[in-house]
Amino acid sequence: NRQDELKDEL
Amino acid sequence: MNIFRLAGDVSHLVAIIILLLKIWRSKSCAGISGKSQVLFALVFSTRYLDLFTVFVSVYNVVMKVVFLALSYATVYLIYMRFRNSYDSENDTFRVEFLLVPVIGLSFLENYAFTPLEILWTFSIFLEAVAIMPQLFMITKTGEAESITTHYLFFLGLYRALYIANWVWRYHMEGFFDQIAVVSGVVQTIFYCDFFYLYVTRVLRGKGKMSLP
Repeated sequence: NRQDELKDEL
Repeated sequence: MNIFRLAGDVSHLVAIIILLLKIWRSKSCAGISGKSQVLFALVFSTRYLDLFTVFVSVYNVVMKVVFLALSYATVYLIYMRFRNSYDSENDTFRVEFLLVPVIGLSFLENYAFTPLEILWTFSIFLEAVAIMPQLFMITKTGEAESITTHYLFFLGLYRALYIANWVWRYHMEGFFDQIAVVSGVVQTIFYCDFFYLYVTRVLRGKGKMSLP
């Protein structure tokens, strides 16, 4: 899920 | 990175710079909602904590630092440097009506119950409503200077471009961030009414945008 994915958006 | 997101980030940066320059050059923050600017500084402060935990890219770091610096500089100009021109009688939106639901929702709806994730989710939901005090102030004063409307136009453009970015990433990478997308769509909808007024009044050369 999104938690472990890299948050690359500002 | 795709052209929509890059254009969105640039549009966001342009909006912030337009406002900051307007206040600095006119030496006045009349017609500007200080509350919205404080909320935006809070959005960046709670979202960009990952500056200390992960390295995404030079671009990511530079833009986060620039957004933080410019948003705090704007708050400083409004509440310190030019505070005597701050229009507190018209900047009366009750921000607790925004903060309480946003805090509650970020504890309910998040990707993980960890401090960084909840703060990130809080910043996403808060950004969706942070412009409300400014839009409320415009409806209260019944008008907005054209530069303020340009600021709002570029903010709205940044959000619209981010939606295009998410459509692109969904089809190209299968990327879908539900919290960011749902909140981002709600945020963009708040600008639609303003976009209509901006096109029909400001772009028609009326200079000021005066509401009916």
